[in-house]
This record gives sequence, C-alpha cells and structure tokens, in this order.
Amino acid sequence: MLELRLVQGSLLKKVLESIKDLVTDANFDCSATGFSLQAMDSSHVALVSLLLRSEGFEHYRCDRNMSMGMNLNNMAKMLKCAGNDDIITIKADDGGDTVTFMFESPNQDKISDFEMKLMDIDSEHLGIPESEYHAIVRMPSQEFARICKDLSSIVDTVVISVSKEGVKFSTRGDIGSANIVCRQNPSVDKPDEATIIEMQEPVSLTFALRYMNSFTKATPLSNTVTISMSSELPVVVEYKIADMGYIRFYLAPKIEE
Amino acid sequence: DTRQGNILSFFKKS
Repeated sequence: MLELRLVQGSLLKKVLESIKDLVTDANFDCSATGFSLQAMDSSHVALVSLLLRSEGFEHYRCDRNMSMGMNLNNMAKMLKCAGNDDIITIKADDGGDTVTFMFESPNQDKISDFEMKLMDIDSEHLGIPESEYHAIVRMPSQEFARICKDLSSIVDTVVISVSKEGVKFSTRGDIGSANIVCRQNPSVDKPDEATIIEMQEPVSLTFALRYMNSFTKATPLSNTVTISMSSELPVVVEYKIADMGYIRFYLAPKIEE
Repeated sequence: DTRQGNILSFFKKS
C-alpha cells in the first residue's frame, strides 16, 4: 500500500511540466526515503534525477519499496486537472497495475479521482559518483532561463566558462557570435538575486542549448539554479524544491574531436 | 569539430 499526501500539490504539477518533454516514460521509485525518479532522454544525452523526501509529505505511507512505471505525458495531463492550490494524494496498491491521483480543493468542496494505468518499463538505474566539482555557480533561475532562450534563438550550442571574472556563456554561429558574462554579485539583501561562484579551477565546456532550454522548464520550482561543472563530467543543473528535495539535470558535454 | 557526449560513457549501470 502506498499513500502520499502532498499539501502543496502545485509542486508535483511543476515537476511534471519540467520533465515531460525530456523523458517519455519513467519509473517512479517509492521508498522510506521518498518519492524519486531517475531517467534519461531517449538519446542518452541527458539524465534527470528527482527526489521528493518523505518528510516533505503531510502523510507518507509506503509499506514496501515500489517502482511504478508511468507515461509522463499522460501523468502531466492528469495533474493539469488539479488546481494550483489543491492537495494531491498519490495512491497505489502493492502489485496493482494502476495509480490513483486524488485532488482536494483547499476548502474540501471538490474531490477528484484520476486513475492511470501503470506500465512495465525496463529502466537502467545509473550510479552517479559523488564528485568535487571544479566550479559551482549559483544564479537566479530566471536569469539562466533568459540566457538559454536568447542564445538558442541564434545558435544551437553554448560554451559555458567559469573563471574568477564570472560565468561566461558564449556562442558562435553563421550569423555572428555572442558573449554574456554574469559577474559574481553577492547580494546580502536579496540572496535569491545573487550570482555566487565557487571555483577550484577554471572550467569551460560546450553543450547543446536544446537540452539546457528544456531544463529551464523547472524554473517555476525555484528562484535560484545551481550549475556544477568539472572538465571531465556532465554538467549538473539543479533546482531545489522547497524543503522537499531537488530536481537535477545532468547533461553530457560536447567533446572536441 | 565536436561530437555530442553520452551519459552512459560517464555514469555506469548500478
């Protein structure tokens, strides 16, 4: 038996909106730790890792570890039927082939049940090594989204370079080139608006903007985004989910030949 | 020239 009651149901709606275009089908894993997901896009260039910790739910019952295969597009369609202020409860029976999403309006005058068929998904769970990153940039998530959107209208790849000077987003294409530098800007008054750089050594990597743009669909989940880079590893773009956990996107860099 | 890297060449199946 599984029963997870999330008072801030909008968080789950936002999570699905942020991953449904990147990943088609995925297994949601439920354990004492929380409700989690790890999945790659179909071309194995990006990986998403989601954790909603059990403590973040008002009620969290998971009698035994469960893995539930879901089509994320269909799940998103159902969650779109929940109001932004609704409480969402996820229910499933052990060994069952369906999951139920229950939506309760804040004053309890409307209760909806949506039942969705589960799928068998052969997923490959990957071990993500703990890493010390060469550079970690924390910046306003809206600023990052704006930069990715602006640059993707010009070219399809971006070079992200971190130095003491700041973080630089550069592109070069048929019509010309662009450089956007965000300088370190620790803001004591408004920490969400600060750009903070922790750098062990300078790092510069090239990425497909199409994926970066897709990650920024998680912007409504958090005011800030953290970008962690090392020269030998996929970049990690992380959005914290208020007191509950995180959504992390890993993107393999383009490799010089 | 660059080619797109693959997640599976960085993270191994667990």
